Order: sequence, then C-alpha cells, then structure tokens
Amino acid sequence: MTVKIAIANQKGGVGKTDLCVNLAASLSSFSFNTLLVDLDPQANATDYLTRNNPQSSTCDLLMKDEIKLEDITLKTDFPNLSLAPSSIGLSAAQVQLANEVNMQFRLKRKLKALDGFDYVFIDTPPSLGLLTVNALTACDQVIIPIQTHYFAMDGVTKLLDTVNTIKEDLNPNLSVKGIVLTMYDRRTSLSKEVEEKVRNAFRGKVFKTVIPINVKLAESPSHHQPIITYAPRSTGAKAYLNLAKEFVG
Amino acid sequence: MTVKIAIANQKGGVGKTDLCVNLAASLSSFSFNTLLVDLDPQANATDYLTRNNPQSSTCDLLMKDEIKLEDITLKTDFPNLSLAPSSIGLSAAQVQLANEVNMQFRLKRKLKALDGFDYVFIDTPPSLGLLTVNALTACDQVIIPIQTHYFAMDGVTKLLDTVNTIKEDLNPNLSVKGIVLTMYDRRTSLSKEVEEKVRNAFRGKVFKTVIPINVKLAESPSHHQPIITYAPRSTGAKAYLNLAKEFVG
Ligand SMILES: Nc1ncnc2c1ncn2[C@@H]1O[C@H](COP(=O)(O)OP(=O)(O)OP(=O)(O)O)[C@@H](O)[C@H]1O
Ligand SMILES: Nc1ncnc2c1ncn2[C@@H]1O[C@H](COP(=O)(O)OP(=O)(O)OP(=O)(O)O)[C@@H](O)[C@H]1O
Ligand SMILES: [Mg+2]
Ligand SMILES: [Mg+2]
Repeated sequence: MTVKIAIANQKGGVGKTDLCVNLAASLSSFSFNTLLVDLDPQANATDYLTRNNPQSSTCDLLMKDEIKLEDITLKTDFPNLSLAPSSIGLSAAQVQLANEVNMQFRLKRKLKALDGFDYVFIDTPPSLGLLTVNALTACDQVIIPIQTHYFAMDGVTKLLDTVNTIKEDLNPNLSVKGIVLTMYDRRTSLSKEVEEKVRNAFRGKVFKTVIPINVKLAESPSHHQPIITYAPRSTGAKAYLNLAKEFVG
Repeated sequence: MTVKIAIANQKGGVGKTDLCVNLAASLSSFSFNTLLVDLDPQANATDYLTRNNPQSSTCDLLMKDEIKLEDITLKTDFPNLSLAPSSIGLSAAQVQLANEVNMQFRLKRKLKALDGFDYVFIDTPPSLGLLTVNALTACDQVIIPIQTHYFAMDGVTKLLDTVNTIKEDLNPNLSVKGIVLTMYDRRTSLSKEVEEKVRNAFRGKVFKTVIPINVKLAESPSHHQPIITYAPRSTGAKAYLNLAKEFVG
C-alpha cells in the first residue's frame, strides 16, 4: 500500500524542499521505491535531482486529462528514486485550476495508479493556495518543517486549521505525521528556545530527529545530488538517515 | 516627493521582511519619515515592529473603498517609523481581489496622499500573485533580496520578467533599484560563489553592501525591535546602516 506524504508550510525558506528531497532519497537508499512529486512552480526539487530540462511536468498532469503520472515520471541517477518534475508553467496552472469544478482533486485523480511505489513525497510552494490544497487532498500524511527561528511558529496554527478543514471536507484520510525542526544551530540559544516552544506547543507530534544547519546541505543542490550522495559523512546526511529510520519506525 | 519601494522575491525565506524592516528603520534613524506597508498575510513585518494586534489592516485598505491609509497607519516605538499593518485576512483578500476590475491598482489608489513621508517600503509574500502585483504597480522602485544560496538565483529572471511586464502595461515609473545579497556567510565558499555569479549576471545592479548572516538578526524579531535598536553594535546593524547610506547616496 503506497503511503503519500505532503511536505507543507506556507512560511518561505523553512527547508520544505531540503526535507522532501533528502527524506525521499534516504528512504530510497533503504530500498523503498520512492517517488518525489514536485508541485512547486519554482521547481527547486526538480533542479536538485536532475540537470536536464524535463519535457513534460506536473503542470501537464494537473491541466491535461489525457496525461498520466507515468507519462511525466523520470528515473533519477539515484536507485529507487523517481521524479515527477515541475516547471514554471505550474504558476499559471494555479490560476487556471480555479476554473475547474474539481479544482482540489486534480492531483488526487492522477495519483491513483501507484503500482510499486512504497512512498510518494510531494513538495509544495510557500503558500496555502490551490497547489498546496491539491497536495493535501491527495495525501495520507503531511510533514511540517519548522525552521528554528522566531517567525517560524506564526503560521503553523493557520496551516493546521487548513489541514483540519481539508480532512473534514475533502480528504478524511489526511493526518499530521509530524513536525520536523530544521536549520537547527547548536551555537545559538535561539534554536534551543524555539525547539522548547515547539515541543511544548505540539507535544508528541515533533520528530525526535532535528535537522542541523549544515553548509553541505546548502551546497548539495548545486551538485544535483541528495546529501547522502554528495556528503555521506556530513551531519546533514546523518540527520536525514536518522529521520528516515524514525519515519518508518 | 515620496519614494515608494517594494521588496520582492517569490523565493521563500530570502530575507525580504528582514530587509524591509531594517532598511526602513535605518532610514528613519537618519530622520527620514518612513512608512512600512505590510502586504504579506503572514504579517511578519507587523509582528516584528509591534506587540499589539492591530484593529484594522492592509486587508481593509485593499478591500474597502472607504478605508484610507491614515485609518490603518500606526506609530511604532521607533521615531520617524510608521506601520500599515497586515492581518491573516489578507490571504482571503488575494482571492477576492481577482474579482475587481481594477485588481492590480487597489493599493496604488490608496497610496496617493502620502504627505510627509519621505519613503514608503512595502513587504510582500513569497509569490508573484495579486498582492505582489499590487505592490509593484503602486511603487517607483523594487529592491530584490537574494540569499547567497544555490536556489536563490533560479527565480530572479521570472521576477525581472514580471517587473518588465508591469512596467510596460501597469506602471511606467517602475524601476529596479537594485539587488541586495543577504544571509552572506563568510565562512563558506558557497556565499562567495553565489556572490560572483550574481554580480556577473546583474552587473551594476547589485548593492555593494552585503547583509551578513548574523544571529542577532534572527533574534531581533522576537524582541519586536529592528536590529539598530536591539543590537546596535552587531554586524547586522552595521550592514543595514551602510546599506541605508548607499541607498540614499
Ligand atoms: N539544514 C540546512 N542547513 C543549511 N542550509 C539549508 C538547510 N536546509 C535548507 N537549506 C538551504 O536553505 C535554503 C532554503 O531551504 P529550502 O529551499 O529547502 O526551503 P523551502 O521551504 O523549500 O523554500 P520555499 O519556501 O522557497 O519553497 C536553500 O538554499 C537550502 O539549500
Ligand atoms: N542576515 C540574517 N542573519 C540571520 N538570520 C536572518 C538574516 N536575515 C533573515 N534572517 C532570518 O531568516 C528567516 C527568513 O528571513 P525573512 O523572514 O526575512 O525572509 P522572507 O523572504 O521575508 O520570508 P518569506 O518568504 O516567508 O516572506 C527569519 O527567521 C529571519 O529572522
Ligand atoms: Mg521549496
Ligand atoms: Mg517575509
């Protein structure tokens, strides 16, 4: 049974793409067959995993009835890791989606035949617009990265409200798998303070594994390799392998 | 003559709010009368400058014809610095705006009577949606913060295309005041590489002053004070004062 997971947080730059790519890659290194669906028009996850400019994308998947998931899915250089790439055309699709009767369900319709994938991860843009709503409607679980900075806590309540509304009206399967603390800087008291606040506010929902700030994580996208390939002995790689173990645990 | 400046970049978490608040505050410390307009539904700039929950906001300004700028503008604790606060209602306003004939000009209509302000800075959300389009249509200049990380370069061409389109059809006054490199980490070669790439790609358009990564900048929002008040001797405060000098220079 394929498990579908959305990575979402409308706050920008909190590590959604970093988490989506590196958690998916870590699970694929444990021999789970994993698909990454890039639903962000910025196409950062696509750029992270491939140097090529894909022919078709999730934009076609959402807007053209005849396009199926296998028509756009690419094999990556990394075993057991496939990619449904994004393109800049997706930002126009967001506006066009609003004219469709089934505007929230476009992605869900296309993620039905997932033979052979153990996990599907969906990267989303920094907003609670129709692209993120499509991801949350199509998924079974959502993981929320929270940067260990002051602003990061602000929007989480609104995000959880949106998740609850979607669960009630659009997708009864949806649950919050957990919160992951990202860009944790051991050298500053700020990270520790935010960690305590988040663990108290969302008791029992926060992964034990914390993703540290690590320059290798900032470098790996330019090498188009996930951290476990680019810098396997880095603190970033170790953290993601631990997170993957905790995720399947 | 009031100069109106939008801070924009659809990439999330690149330091838009940090730049908007701290550049505005630095200019107000030079005795320029400065207004900050928060057009981001996350209301991070509002949270940065005030502990109170404002009564009315830029949501009312955009959606209610009878509400004027002075009805929502607040004095802050910082001399010469006023705030037109945001609220979460602004995210719904973005959808409602799309039904208005003059959808791109709602903010411009309200920023006509700016008596006594030397500068108006507008903070925008991480998207090129109608809120950012309203900011770019109302402004004379746009400043683009670019984080010195790999993904940061990706979206700038699309942003510049949007600025050109708005300049041609909606706002002939609009020009790019410049690009500011943010979150610069002297310890890593990544920042240096991105800086060289950006300065070569946008020759002559990049401010000399670079904003360094500085934990005091990450801490100052939780104290609801701009960096020049919270930590006046920090590298962050010095950088913003230099940027402000370069900006007026
Ligand atoms: N733990 C980390 N250590 C160092 N750099 C990181 C870390 N996590 C992410 N980054 C870098 O920080 C930047 C922001 O991360 P990322 O792009 O993953 O955030 P995002 O939430 O996906 O952003 P957006 O809201 O634009 O989609 C990127 O340049 C990324 O490479
Ligand atoms: N130079 C810096 N040094 C350290 N921390 C910084 C710096 N600039 C910004 N930050 C912190 O990094 C985070 C992201 O910055 P900020 O919120 O200003 O970006 P943004 O582009 O406005 O994000 P969004 O896309 O969500 O609007 C914030 O927690 C902020 O306090
Ligand atoms: Mg992203
Ligand atoms: Mg912001």
